Amino acid sequence: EHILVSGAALKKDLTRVTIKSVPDRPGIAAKIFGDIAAANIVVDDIIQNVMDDNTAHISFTVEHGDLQDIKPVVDRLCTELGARTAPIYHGDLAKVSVVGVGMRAHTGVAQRMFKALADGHINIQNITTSEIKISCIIDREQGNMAIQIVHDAFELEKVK
Amino acid sequence: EHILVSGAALKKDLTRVTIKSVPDRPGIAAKIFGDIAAANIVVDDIIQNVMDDNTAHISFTVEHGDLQDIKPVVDRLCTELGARTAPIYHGDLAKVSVVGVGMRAHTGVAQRMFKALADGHINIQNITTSEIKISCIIDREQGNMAIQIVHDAFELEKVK
Ligand SMILES: C[C@@H](O)[C@H](N)C(=O)O
Ligand SMILES: C[C@@H](O)[C@H](N)C(=O)O
Repeated sequence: EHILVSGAALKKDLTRVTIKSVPDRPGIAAKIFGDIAAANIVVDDIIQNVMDDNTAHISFTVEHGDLQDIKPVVDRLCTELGARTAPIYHGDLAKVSVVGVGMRAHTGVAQRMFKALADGHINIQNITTSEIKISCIIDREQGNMAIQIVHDAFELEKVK
Repeated sequence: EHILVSGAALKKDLTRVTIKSVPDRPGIAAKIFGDIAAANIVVDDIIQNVMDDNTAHISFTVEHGDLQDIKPVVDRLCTELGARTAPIYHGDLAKVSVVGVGMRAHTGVAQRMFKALADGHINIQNITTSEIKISCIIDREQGNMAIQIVHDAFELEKVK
């Protein structure tokens, strides 16, 4: 298999907010990120999965985020949305990514990355992908190990 | 605000599979995509959100996917994983994306996209992002309208 991965990257300090069971109807995502943009919170990734009960779970990550700034905005937002459960805040996260071209056509790239992390006993909390990138959110203290594992799995240049 | 969006894209025919409440421990994602890669299913996006009860919801999309090929693989996989609920299969989807540079720093880009789709009564089912791209999965029959809405919202060249 012609491996298409050309590099790897690590973001070492992320905080994740998960708002569970938001109503799955037009305007909700706009409201959430309208309030977040208005509070000058810079979002790294947005990850939303729709369920089959007319709700969706939506997470976003913030780099070097400060919960003291984020929590009041999100708590108020959840009250306004009538969210049934409290938001979940989780700091001390990292994001390890592989980048390359034409990754899309290779489910094998994803599988190789996930398998390499699993063999290193690294738990994958979130996954997001695009044509050129596969990213996994993991515990921050496993970040350095994870980027090394991924470099080895795809035979990339040694981590400097 | 200096809008950084340089283009928009539409994928018109996607099928989504959601496996709910998979065990949140190392090796599960590798097992899922190992089986999927072995069945020669080409995955478009992977979207995983972790919950706070040691489980995760993981979705993947397949372009021009045929459920007759996908369902037997995923059903068997769910049995082997001991998933508590049946997987959710959903065809007739589309993905509308905006692309640009430095998008990350602009939560406002996401909010503008979500607001434009909401004003067009388009429901956003899944969201994935990267530094250069924000993608929303929507109903297939709203795809053409959505790409037009997004072009207008970011004052891009008219859709050909
Ligand atoms: C959940 C949220 O994304 C909603 N479906 C919307 O379109 O805004
Ligand atoms: C849910 C799944 O991603 C699991 N946490 C893993 O690492 O494989």
